[in-house]
Amino acid sequence: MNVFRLTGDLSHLAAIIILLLKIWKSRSCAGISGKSQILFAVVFTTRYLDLLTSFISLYNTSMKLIYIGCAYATVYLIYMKFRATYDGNHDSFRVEFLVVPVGGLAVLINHNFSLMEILWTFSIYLESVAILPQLFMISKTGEAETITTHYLFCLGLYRALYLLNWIWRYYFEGFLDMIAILAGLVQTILYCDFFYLYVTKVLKGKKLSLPA
Amino acid sequence: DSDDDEHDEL
Repeated sequence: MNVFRLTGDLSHLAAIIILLLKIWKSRSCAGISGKSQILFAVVFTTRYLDLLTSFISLYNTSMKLIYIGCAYATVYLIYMKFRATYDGNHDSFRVEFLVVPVGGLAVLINHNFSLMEILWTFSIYLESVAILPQLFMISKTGEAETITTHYLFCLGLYRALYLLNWIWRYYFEGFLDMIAILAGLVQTILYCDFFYLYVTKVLKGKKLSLPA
Repeated sequence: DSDDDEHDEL
């Protein structure tokens, strides 16, 4: 555990909690892509199956349980409790265009051809693109609430910090996981455009809106 | 390098 990984995990946790609180306090999931949230629930479920087979640390187990629990709670709020506020018409990204190629890639390129390892790889690949329905929705409506941009910033920052963690681990532990690193790089690059808008607009007190 | 497919990261 190094400082980049810890702050990455905390940034990830902050993102998840910001989103849950935003929906809960405003009693609305307007502007939130339910499809991205379902994908994140799938990501956590397929990645953390090792909760059933191996114990790494109390930190590891509790974070995994919190992430999975919050992911399903978010999906529940969007599709059940506050369904009336869900903006399905704008959440029109075709997720099969992500899930099918990512599934194929996980079967072809993995560390070990076993069910658990393929599902772990699938979750890594899927996570890297799971935000696309959300970014697509924002580009379609042309705007995002400020609290939603804070959520996206923390979520993007988390994988960027993990990149620093992997550089650290390579130098100090000789640890190298190319699948995680390349997927993490793709994931971070997808946020770059958003990071630019966040810094130039939201941090200066303006609402994030895209030119028509 | 251990090949015990344990992923300690989240």
